[in-house]
Amino acid sequence: KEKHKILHRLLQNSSSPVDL
Amino acid sequence: SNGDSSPPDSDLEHLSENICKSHLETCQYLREELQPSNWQTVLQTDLDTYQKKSQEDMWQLCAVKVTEAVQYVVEFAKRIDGFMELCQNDQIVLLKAGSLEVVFVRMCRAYNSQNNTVFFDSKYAGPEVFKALGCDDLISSVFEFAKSLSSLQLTEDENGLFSAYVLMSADRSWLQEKTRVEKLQQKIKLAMQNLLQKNQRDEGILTKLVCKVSIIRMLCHRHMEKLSAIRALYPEMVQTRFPPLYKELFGS
Repeated sequence: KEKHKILHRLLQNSSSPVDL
Repeated sequence: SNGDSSPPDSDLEHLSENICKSHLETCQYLREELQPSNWQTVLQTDLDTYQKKSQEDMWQLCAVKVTEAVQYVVEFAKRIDGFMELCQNDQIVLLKAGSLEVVFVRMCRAYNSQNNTVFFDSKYAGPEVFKALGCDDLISSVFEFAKSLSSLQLTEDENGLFSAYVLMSADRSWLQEKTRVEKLQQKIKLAMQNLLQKNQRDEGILTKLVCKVSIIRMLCHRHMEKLSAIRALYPEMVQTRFPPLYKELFGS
């Protein structure tokens, strides 16, 4: 978890296509 | 399940639709946006600007662009049925190993074979634009790959399914639930096969696509080699000037 904080966060947050 | 009976066609159809929808939602640039007629090619003035950049500045610019593209691939993966059901470790392993591979697959959508240019920094740019990187051999291999993949003229749906197939590679090291990933990749491969048949593509195209995977992996491996060489040259640069996600994916 520590080594891949950003990937974990991206995987957790539900972003809509609009955010993209 | 009762052994390896292949999934019913309705399952494959549903998975195919899900992946194609995910691809269109997260492909970063729509096909119509990428029409070369919409964008100018890098002019001599721009070319001079790029070529006069320091190696560090050009590496930083490209790292930022790669990181932007990778974020769209992460969202693509999240929308694929079955991916978020994998354990977190395997989600990370597949993205760490496969996100740049998918960027290379998607790049052929943004490649103009008329003049060997690729959409970069809001323009169509040829290999000479990247001279300041000091990676001419890798850059020419990347353009060669884009040329060869774009010559297959994949539809958006075919590109999306091939991207999903590349991403769900069950042979990645450190997978904890390898069998689950294998089943998912096998389903995606069958869905891709069905789509290629439906699109009346010629017989050998699936084999051609599967053969491209080894070239994609070689490009990613050489990217890592170049990155470690540049980091040896400028030890601070990667740490202080590259996007955190890029460091997380390619740093170790």
